[in-house]
Amino acid sequence: PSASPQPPSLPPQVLELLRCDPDELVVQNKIVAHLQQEQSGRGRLDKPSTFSLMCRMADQTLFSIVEWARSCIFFKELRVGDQMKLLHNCWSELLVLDHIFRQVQHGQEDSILLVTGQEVELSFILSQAEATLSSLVQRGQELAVRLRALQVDRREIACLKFLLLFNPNVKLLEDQAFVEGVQEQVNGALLEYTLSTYPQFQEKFSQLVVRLPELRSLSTQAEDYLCYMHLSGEVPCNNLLIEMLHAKRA
Amino acid sequence: EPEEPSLLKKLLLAPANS
Repeated sequence: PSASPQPPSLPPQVLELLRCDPDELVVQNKIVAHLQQEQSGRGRLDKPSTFSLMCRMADQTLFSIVEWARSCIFFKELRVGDQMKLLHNCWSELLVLDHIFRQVQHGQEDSILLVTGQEVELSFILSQAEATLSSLVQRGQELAVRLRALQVDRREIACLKFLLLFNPNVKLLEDQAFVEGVQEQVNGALLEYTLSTYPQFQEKFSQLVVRLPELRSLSTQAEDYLCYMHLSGEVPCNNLLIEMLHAKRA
Repeated sequence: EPEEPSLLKKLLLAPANS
């Protein structure tokens, strides 16, 4: 359902943002290869727990998100200090949005599509996970249903990712004006795109943007849970996930 | 004690396609 109709004129800016998106299959294969390599190094008997495996997937997905960001238009013009501040601020929202849009495309309410391309029954996850994780997964599914109902498409997601990344509310940015300018441009591009592509749905832009606070709330809950699990020693250490968690909360 | 360089910083500063 998220395949968007051919718009009469695609705003060039949206095309630019879409062009920054990585090839999903390439990302998937990279992550699968990495997890397989890790597992072969661990030996057959040492089976990671479901949660530990999810952490490894999330960690590798985060690597791909950083790779996407650093190759993005506008972002590569920033100094590394500002790049780090922006990513520290929105890494968990980008991770959650990546997961949720995958479920929107998957279109199944009873199962979850993982970044590795594997499909897992929701009932299995809910039977394995304890209450907080279950509620997180459920909330993610509910947001996916709402976005699917909005017929969110890939181009809109590309814009939303930029809106999350270029957040002018991040403190102590060296080039605050630049970030504000990008936020404004992307808002304009998304508005123009939704009005020209979905003329029958004039409110689509505001309906999409209103989902961002929900996304932030969900990602904050996910961070809290990750923090709790990390303190209980459940999260594999020395990875990007934990560094970003600490950086955001420092 | 020098602070361990951030993994994120290393990734952002790594040459493209490294």
